[in-house]
Amino acid sequence: PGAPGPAAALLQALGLRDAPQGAPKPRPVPPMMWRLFRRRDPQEARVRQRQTPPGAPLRPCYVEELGVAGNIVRHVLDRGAHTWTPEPSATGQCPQWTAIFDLSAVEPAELMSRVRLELRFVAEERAPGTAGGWELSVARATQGVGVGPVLLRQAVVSLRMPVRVELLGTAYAHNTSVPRSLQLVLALSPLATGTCACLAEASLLLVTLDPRLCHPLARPRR
Amino acid sequence: EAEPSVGGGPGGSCRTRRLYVSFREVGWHRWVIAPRGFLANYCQGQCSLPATLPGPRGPPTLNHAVLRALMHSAAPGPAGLPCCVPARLSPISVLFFDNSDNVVLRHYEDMVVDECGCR
Repeated sequence: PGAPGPAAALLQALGLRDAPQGAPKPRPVPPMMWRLFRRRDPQEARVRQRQTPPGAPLRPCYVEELGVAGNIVRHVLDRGAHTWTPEPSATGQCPQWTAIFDLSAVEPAELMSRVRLELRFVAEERAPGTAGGWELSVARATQGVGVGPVLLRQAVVSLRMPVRVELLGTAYAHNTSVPRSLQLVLALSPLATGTCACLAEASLLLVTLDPRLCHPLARPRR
Repeated sequence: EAEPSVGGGPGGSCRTRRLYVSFREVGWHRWVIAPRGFLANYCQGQCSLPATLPGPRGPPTLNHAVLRALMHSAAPGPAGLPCCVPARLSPISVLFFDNSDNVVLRHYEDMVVDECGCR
C-alpha cells in the first residue's frame, strides 16, 4: 500500500509513485551516476565554484555531460541469465545472450532522450586468432521465434573497455514513450576464428525528460 | 533542524531562516544514496514597513505589498500585512535506488529557499 498522509503527498510531489519497500539490494553506484550527481548537486557546485571560476549556470532539464535534454537519469541492470561457458555451439557460432531490462518504473509522460546499452566482458587474454576484433549484433527478443531482425551491428576492437551502444534512433525512435520492458538478444562474433567471449554485465543508461517537472527559464532580472 | 525564531514567535522582519531536511529523519536514508539531506530553509518575519521594501540586492518589491503595508500602518484592518514567502528558489538533485533496484538521478526544481520576500 502507498505511504499514508503527508509522506504520500511529498512522494507524489517528487514524482515517485511510492517509497521503495525495505532496504534495496546493496550494489555499487556506477561512477557515471556519481559524476552526474556531483555535477548537478548545488552544494557540490558551491564547493566547485570556490575552486573554479564561475562558468555558465547549469540549464534545467538538460544533462550537460551527455548533451541531451533530460531531468531523470536511470542506470538499469540486466535481469537476464548470462551464458557463462563461452563455448561455441555445434555450428561453431558463439552463444547469444538475452538481456532483459525492467523499465516499469518509467512514467508514460517521460520521453527518452538517450538509451545507451553498456556491456562489460570478462577481460580475455589475447587469444590466438582473435586479431581483428569482434562484431556485436543487437536484435529485439520476440515472443515465440525468440529473435527479431537485427537492429544494429557494431565493430568492437577490444573487450578490455566497456562496449557502449546507442539504441536511440535504432531500437527506438526519438520522443517515443518508454516501453515497460526492453528485451534484447546480443551476439558477439570474433571476426576471425577464435574463442567466444564471456559477458560479465549488461546495463542500460536511460535519460528521460518529464516535461511536467520543467519550468520555463526564468527571465533574467531587468 | 530549524533555526528557532527570536522570542518564540515570528520575530524580526521577513527573512530566510535555516531549515535542514535530513532524509534519515523522514526515514528515506535506506534508499536515498545522496545527498544525506539538504538546506531547504523557510521564510518567516514581519512584512511591515520598511521590511516590505528590501534593499537593492533583495527580491523585486511588489507594489501591492507596499500598498497593503501602508494601509495597515495607517489603519490596521482585516486585510492585515503582506505575507513573508519564498521569492527565489533553487533546485536539488537526488540519487537513489528505486523499487526495481535501478540507480536513479532525479533533478527537482524549487527545493531550496534562497530569498524571501513580502507578497
